[in-house]
Amino acid sequence: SPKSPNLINAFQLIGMSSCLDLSGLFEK
Amino acid sequence: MGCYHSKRTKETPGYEEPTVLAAETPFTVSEVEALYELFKKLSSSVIDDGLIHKEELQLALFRNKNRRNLFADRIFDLFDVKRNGVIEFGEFVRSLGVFHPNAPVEDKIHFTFRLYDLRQTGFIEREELKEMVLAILHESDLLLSDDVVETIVDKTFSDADLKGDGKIDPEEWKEFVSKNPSLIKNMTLPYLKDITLAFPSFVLSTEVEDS
Repeated sequence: SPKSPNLINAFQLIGMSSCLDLSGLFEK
Repeated sequence: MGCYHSKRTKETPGYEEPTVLAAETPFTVSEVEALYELFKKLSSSVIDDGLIHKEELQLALFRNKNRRNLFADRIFDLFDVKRNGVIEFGEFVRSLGVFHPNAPVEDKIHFTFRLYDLRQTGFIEREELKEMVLAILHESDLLLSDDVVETIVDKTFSDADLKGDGKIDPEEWKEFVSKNPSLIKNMTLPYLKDITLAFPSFVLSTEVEDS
């Protein structure tokens, strides 16, 4: 098949943004 | 008893009693008091006025107060419930409450929907999804051709837009997250369970910062 079988989910890609990981707020 | 910082807190704009905040969030009173220690630290890092400004959030997230980012802007806007350009203590605690491991999953799903509904139309639209994909690619220095970006956005959008009306509504988003639970992974911060260890508010602070 010419179609890509396993494309990454766009929202999973977006979730990789460091800005969406608020654990940085707790770093000393 | 237990009121050693009451004089100072009364002077802080937007301060709310820990007992009130604990009743409305998954946090205990001690945890809210510990969050106040964190809040004080964040809200005095650039402008020492007891309120978190956008630059202070950027500084905490990026170690750079001038680095702007679409997602950091959205996080700030969602925390700034009153939309007055600053995050007050009550807003900080209530918003972080959604990130608590014990917070309802529904709340986490709702928060992410509002996060991704960039223009606050009540729907996540295809253009918004593409804008966010381009923002993460830019942030990560990843290069993908426009064709590949379009294909990724089209595929994801068609998977989520069950009704096929060109927009993702809250119901469709809930269904999509239930099939892809990793999409709300960032919405749980294990740190929040140990917040009293990280910020032991019961120990009288000297207010002297190491530099």
